[in-house]
Amino acid sequence: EPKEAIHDEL
Amino acid sequence: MNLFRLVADLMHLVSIFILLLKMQKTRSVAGRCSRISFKTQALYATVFLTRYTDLFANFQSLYNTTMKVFFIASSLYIVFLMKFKFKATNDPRLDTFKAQYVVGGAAALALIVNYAFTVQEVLWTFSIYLEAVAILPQLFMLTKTGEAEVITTHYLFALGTYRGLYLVNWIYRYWTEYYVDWIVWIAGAVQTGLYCDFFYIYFTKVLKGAKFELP
Repeated sequence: EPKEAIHDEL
Repeated sequence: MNLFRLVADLMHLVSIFILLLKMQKTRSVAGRCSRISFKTQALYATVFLTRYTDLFANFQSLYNTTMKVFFIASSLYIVFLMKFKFKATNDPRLDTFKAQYVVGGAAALALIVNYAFTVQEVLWTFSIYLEAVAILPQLFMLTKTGEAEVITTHYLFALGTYRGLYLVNWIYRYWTEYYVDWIVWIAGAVQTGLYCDFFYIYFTKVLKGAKFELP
């Protein structure tokens, strides 16, 4: 599902 | 942040320092019997540049931003050292893995399988897929030369352990906060899987003081 993915990992 | 991911990131740092140490110490990219693949290092620089496009837009923590800056700077510095400073010792004829295949494959897959079809998200996805296979030119070179200096094996051990510990971090995060991220999970599993036979030789030979030689 499209989600505004905020990536919190390096 | 959890201990697994912190140690994983530190192992990643260690791998970069080992590589820099090796290059400064031997003042070359090729030791007596082992070489560093320029293609792998160029792929890593690409991974960091395409993954951290949110460097200024998405502030997670000082740690996160500092590490992102370090990874971008160090990977570009390594490419610079190999391409310019130690160019004479870099023999492209031995770095024969077709890197364009993994770049093309990762780009195509990132356009098809991603969480959102935005420039930033597709670049991030590309960087995840590319990182999974970026070590192939280096491993390929190792199979060609058939052996490696001990310091090169420690570099690969640290690099393999970093992503292996991320797998543990993802299990922990799923268990504690129901964190799910299929793209990084599958890519991370593939990435760690590529190191399996290396780990086997590393643990059965190098740690017993034997030379790293492929059977």
